Amino acid sequence: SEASCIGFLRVGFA
Amino acid sequence: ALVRLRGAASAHNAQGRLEGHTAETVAGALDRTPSERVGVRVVSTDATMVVEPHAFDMLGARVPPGEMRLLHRCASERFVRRVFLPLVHHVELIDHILSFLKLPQVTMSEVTAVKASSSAANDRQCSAANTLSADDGTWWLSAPDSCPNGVGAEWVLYRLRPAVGARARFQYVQMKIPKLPYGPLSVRVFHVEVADDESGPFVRVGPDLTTFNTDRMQEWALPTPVECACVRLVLTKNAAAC
Repeated sequence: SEASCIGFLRVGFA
Repeated sequence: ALVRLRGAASAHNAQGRLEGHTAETVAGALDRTPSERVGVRVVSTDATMVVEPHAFDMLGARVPPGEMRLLHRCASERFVRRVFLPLVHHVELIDHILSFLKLPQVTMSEVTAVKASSSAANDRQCSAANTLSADDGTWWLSAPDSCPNGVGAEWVLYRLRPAVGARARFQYVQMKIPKLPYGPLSVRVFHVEVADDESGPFVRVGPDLTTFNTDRMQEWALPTPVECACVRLVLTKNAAAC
């Protein structure tokens, strides 16, 4: 279904 | 001053859980409130609020990328020098000993995305490596049906330094997602796991962290600085499921 994945644009560590 | 909000701060904000989010103390708000409460500005949202003392932890000054620091649980450098100098007499030798007790703060240009639990595609728009790109037109999304009803445990694994097994130090995680209605598949709840080997074992550090519905870069602090070679972000719930 349309809501069956997950994600994000960008990550950073500091 | 920089603070790390704790679970107790969440009641102040209906949008989501503030636990782990970083905030800066606000001098004006501090003046207007009883001395035991502190006015803060949440870095992720710019929202200002007043928090009780049990709802935040003080954080040290940010460490510049690449700066060498003694291990988190190690005694201070001054103490190590004072203990070793009468024993070995050579400052150079103490410096050598100290070099084994130091790690560099993470430098983002050295970080690489090693792999992901799955990927919706592996092209210009969608790949784990895109999460290290400043381009907002690229992203990483797990495979279709990897997260039924928006709940799962999908992850992206990062290596902090070019050399295999080399460790770095970090305390902050920053993340950017698209704002609704564009980002129903954006992560809403995630946590951080660390390891010294890409194959694990992975150890969880810190509580569940919650994103806000904003397309700004958001920021959380882990309870203490972490020293490791690999970091895994484990995504457990998307915005649609929330």
